[in-house]
Amino acid sequence: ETLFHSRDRSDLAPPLLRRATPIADLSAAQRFLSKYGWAEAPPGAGSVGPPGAALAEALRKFQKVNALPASGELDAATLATMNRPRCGVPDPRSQLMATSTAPRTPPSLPGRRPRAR
Amino acid sequence: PKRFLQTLLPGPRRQPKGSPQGGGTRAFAKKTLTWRLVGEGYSSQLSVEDQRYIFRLAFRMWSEVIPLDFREDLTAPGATIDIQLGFGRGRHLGCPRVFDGSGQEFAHAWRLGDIHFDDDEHFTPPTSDRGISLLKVAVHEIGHVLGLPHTYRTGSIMQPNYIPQGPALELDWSDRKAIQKLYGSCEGSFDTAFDWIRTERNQHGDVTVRFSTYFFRNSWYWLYENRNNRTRYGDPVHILAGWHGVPAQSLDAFVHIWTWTRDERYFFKGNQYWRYDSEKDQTHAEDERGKSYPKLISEGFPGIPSPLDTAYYDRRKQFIYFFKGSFVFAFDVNRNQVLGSYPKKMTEVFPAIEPQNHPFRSIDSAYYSFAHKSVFFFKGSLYWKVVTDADRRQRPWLPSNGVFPKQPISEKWFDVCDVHASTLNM
Repeated sequence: ETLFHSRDRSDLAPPLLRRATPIADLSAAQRFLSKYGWAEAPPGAGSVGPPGAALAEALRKFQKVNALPASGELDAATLATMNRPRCGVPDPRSQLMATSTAPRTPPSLPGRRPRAR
Repeated sequence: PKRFLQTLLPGPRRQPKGSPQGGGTRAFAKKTLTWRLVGEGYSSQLSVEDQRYIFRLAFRMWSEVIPLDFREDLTAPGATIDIQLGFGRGRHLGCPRVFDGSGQEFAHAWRLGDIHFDDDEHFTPPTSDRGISLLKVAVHEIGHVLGLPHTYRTGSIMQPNYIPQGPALELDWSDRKAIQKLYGSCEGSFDTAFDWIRTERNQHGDVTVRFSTYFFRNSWYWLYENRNNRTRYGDPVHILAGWHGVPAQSLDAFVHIWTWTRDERYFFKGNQYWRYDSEKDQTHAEDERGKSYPKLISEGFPGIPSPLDTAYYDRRKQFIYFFKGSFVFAFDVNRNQVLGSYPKKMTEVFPAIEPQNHPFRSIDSAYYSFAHKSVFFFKGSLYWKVVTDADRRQRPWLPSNGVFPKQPISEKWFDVCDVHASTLNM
């Protein structure tokens, strides 16, 4: 429970703001890629092997769907993308190539009874 | 069994396979799903009311496009609730997946219908343009629970990364089609359907005519935006919220007598009818002679039985066609009487082009659509289109006023979906 002593909880201690550990190096990137379904879990969780072809391929796919230069290299733009807020559900492989852009629906017609939702 | 022993989505789910590749898997076979914000999982950032309201809206947005209802259930045993939502920090709600604090992972959804939000994130209500919109994240995670996977398609609500939203969050066309692949389209009969005409003056002072299409069912209605092939965002709403003075539910018919000299709009229900004042946006209290509304149909439209099935106004002939059972009555509005040769059988006035492919009797609605320049007969979830002059110019052999074979209404008018009664007021 959150600690407080006065009945109106006015002394509620503000929660320590936990920040996600930034993804800043290869091992963190490898964990990100395996966590979200872009690569198999790195051999021997916790240890990182040298970036092999598989990792480069995973990086390249990740870069491509995120409209980044598909270099297969862990560059700053890729790290920035990995650090963006996202959903924790993995990305299914079958979606990897779903990059087509659907025609955008034109803005709604101000109907007879305009209602702002 | 412990809910979390399964893997995170999108692994195999309990529905039989056969879903389109990559399109996700249908998760629920029930028509109404229950949900609850669990008591031990309230966020410390928003009031509980705000949290519940945002989740109620998020669920409603999905039920506006698929034949599923979502009901908040605060009393049933937790294990029977289909979708449980909660906030937590780090290790939370008995979940094996630990949140990482502010940044990166802001929420996740489990296959059995649990949705968790990282309370270290700065979640904000839809009215705020800062932080992470709780509504947007909730709609996304509910999409997972319903069976949709991530997609990188621009504009989709199912993109894995959070993208600050513009002024209005809505499910776009492709998201609607994706979820309808899993749950089907909304079907159902209508009490009445009509186009509402309004004349406006443009900047040159010319009178322009515009129209909106309305579908009425029970005590709610939708405005249909023909240009966008969908209902208005946020519909359906209660009839009483939008139409003042008409009966609150189960209308039989709407007729708009529209000539060079007359512009009269009538609602019919039971043995009575109301006239609607377009300018004042309410029903007339009385007519020019001081006689009050509603009036008896037998008085205003002598010779017309009631209650009606439906009616529509034929502008060219200046007739109102009233329908009851298997009969149709042609009412001449200038002479204020039923044509001598009526009533006739519907099948006689509107013959089937394809034998036996005809609504025959008790139609729900006869609707003239300005968008399609045609009359449609609605019955259940099907429609029969009436032959137009344009049709006959192309195919002279077609019978006058013949009816084409039936088609599903949902394949011409999209996403006319019910929502749970508890969310109608949203």
